[in-house]
Amino acid sequence: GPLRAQDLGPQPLELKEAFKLFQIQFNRSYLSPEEHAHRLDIFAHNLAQAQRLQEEDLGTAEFGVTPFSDLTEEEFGQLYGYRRAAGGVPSMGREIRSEEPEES
Amino acid sequence: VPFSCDWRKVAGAISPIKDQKNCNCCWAMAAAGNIETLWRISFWDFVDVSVQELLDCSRCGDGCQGGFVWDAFITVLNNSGLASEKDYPFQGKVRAHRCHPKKYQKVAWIQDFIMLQNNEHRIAQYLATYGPITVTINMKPLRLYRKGVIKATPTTCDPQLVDHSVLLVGFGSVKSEEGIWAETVSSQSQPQPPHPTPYWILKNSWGAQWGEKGYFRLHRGSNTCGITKFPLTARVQKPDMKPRVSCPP
Repeated sequence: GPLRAQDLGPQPLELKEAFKLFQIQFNRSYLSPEEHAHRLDIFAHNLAQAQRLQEEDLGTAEFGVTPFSDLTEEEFGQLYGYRRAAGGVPSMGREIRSEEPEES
Repeated sequence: VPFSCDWRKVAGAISPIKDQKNCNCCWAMAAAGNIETLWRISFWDFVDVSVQELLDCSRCGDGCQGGFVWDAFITVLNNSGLASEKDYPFQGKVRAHRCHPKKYQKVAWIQDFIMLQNNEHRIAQYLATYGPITVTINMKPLRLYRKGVIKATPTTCDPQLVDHSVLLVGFGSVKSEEGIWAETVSSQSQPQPPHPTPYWILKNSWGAQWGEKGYFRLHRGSNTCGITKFPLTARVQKPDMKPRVSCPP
């Protein structure tokens, strides 16, 4: 089921603090307490997701709080992706056969 | 291919970081960034072109619902260039009936556009010689990215599912922690060379608050997140003409 802020373990206050800092840093405010709670849940979920990305990464990247930490993956995809291409762009094959960059 | 190349080090070569806001127009932002940079390094002309004109005059309907870099270049060719960002500013929404390609003076245009080989060595060679190019990648690890070099596998970031276009502006290598460790620890036994992590430098269009001041780095040499799938660039000069400046290391 969905990960909720209160399920995250013994430091819910730290989570709320982190969320408050996020709101200040990225100038976020929410219209209602319900919306605030909903965004806090998403924020918590994203922290867990960042942890997973951190574990998967084989380079030197760091993942964590970003300007998009209060958005779900779906919301983010709708706002910032390139939906027409989702699921793969049309098959292009290998259109360029030349070794020389100046030949199209 | 030089060891490293960073077009950001040429003062004014790269236009400021853009923010696509609530509009899926990475394709237009990447194309605009490509044209701007080529004009800057080829003609020393510091133009900012109109992304909104690309959206309003898009051949494929609502450009805020996504699009392709090649369509942006075709729009530029069809309209004989682009107006300036100042004259035709970004609104973050499409106004198709407002496509007025002849209303404003053109500040930049292109001769044609090409797709490069799907080969990271060739891409680096072209980038260092001719300037930044656009690439389309799988954006999965970017949403929660803060800094550093992302190195993914085809399992963690499918190179076939590319869904985000950005501008490739340079490349380099960083000595990894393991490399430093191997160099130090193994000094008493077998000396091992440090393990550098080669990377690409990419300009995103999610504002300067995201990532490394709007930029990010991807591992180079492993086709991380499908970076080799669609390497496209406009050309603003004849094919044999190189820019006035070379890429700084």
